[in-house]
Amino acid sequence: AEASPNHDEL
Amino acid sequence: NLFRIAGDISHLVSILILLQTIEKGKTTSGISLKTQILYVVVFVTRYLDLLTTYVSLYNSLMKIFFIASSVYVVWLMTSKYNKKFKEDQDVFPVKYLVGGSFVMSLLFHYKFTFSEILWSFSLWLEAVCILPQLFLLQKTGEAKAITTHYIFALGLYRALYIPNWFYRYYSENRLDLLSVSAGLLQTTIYSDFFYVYYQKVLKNWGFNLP
Repeated sequence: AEASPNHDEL
Repeated sequence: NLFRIAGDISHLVSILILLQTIEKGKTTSGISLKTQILYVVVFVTRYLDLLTTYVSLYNSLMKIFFIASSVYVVWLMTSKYNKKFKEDQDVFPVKYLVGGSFVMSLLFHYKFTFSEILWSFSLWLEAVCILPQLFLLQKTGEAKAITTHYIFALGLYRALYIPNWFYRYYSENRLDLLSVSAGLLQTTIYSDFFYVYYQKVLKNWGFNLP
């Protein structure tokens, strides 16, 4: 899986 | 996805409960000012990207709402209802929470940039910033039912994000280990409270039927 921040979350 | 929406709604509801509690009772007693100030810090440090990246209208509106409402609550507590505010029991040592979160953000982040460090900091701080409120609850011994509903809704929000992260891992092949770790920590901190809340709700509304 791509390890990245979910910046679209709150 | 459903978990994400449910989580956001429960977050929204928690703040509406809090605002309604304060406005109706015209008092902020039993609510930890420290926790509320920490929430301002959490939202401001996490939603800095409001100025740089656009995700969706929903996303921006929610971010603005969370920043604005947290500032408003602090204003209510320090200015409007200041007279009735007792701070002598709200004495949790907050510096450890802020310091610990800062260290965690330096250790764990996706990029060593100002905004990414702050973003990570906000995740860790959010995970622990309910502690002064739980501490106050324990110290005063009793709480208005409404305050416990507020904490419950607030805890539920991050707990619901956990299945959301599972869902995203399988459907989008995305994994945000930082959010998951901080979210698990946050839910753990709430778990004891959840248990007590569950017991009380069962006692009051479930089994004590006349």
